[in-house]
Amino acid sequence: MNVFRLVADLMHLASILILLLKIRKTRSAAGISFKSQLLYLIVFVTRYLDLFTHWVSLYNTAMKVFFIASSGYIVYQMQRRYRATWDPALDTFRIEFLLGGAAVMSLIFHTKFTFLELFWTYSIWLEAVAILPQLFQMSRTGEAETITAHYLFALGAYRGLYVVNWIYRYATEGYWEWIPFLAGMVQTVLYADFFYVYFSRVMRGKKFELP
Amino acid sequence: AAEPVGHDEL
Repeated sequence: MNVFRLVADLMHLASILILLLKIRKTRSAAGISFKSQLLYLIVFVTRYLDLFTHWVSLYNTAMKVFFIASSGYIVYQMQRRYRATWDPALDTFRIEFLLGGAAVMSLIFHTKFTFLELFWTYSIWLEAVAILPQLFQMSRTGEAETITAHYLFALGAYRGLYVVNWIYRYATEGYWEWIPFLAGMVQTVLYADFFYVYFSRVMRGKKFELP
Repeated sequence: AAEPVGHDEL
């Protein structure tokens, strides 16, 4: 564990708490892409299949359980209690391409051809692009609530900090895995426009609006 | 490069 990874994990934790707070406070999931949330649920379930076979630490297990449970809870609540508060007509990104693309990528680029490793790799590639339906929806509507922007910033910062963590781990431990590094870079690049608007507008107290 | 013996990250 190093400071980059710890802060990254805490940002990830914070992002989910902010999202839950937004939905509860505004009693609405408006502005949230259901498709992105569904992809995150798939990401966590496929990544943490080793939950019962590979013990790392209590911290690791608790975080895994929380990420699976909270993403499942959000997907469930968006389908049930908050179903009428968001508009599927705005959430039109074709996630079949992301699901299929990640499958192809994990079949070509992986370190071991085993059940757990293939699903882990799939989750890494899928996570890199899971935010696209959300970003696509925001580019269509041209704006986002401030709390939603904070959620997305924390979520984007998590993977960005993981990239720093991987560089740091390579320098200090010689630990290197190029698949998550590359996927983390892709994800961070996809966030670039969002980060720009977040820093130039939301951090200065203005609304998140695309030019 | 270290052999992945199981992933310790989230």
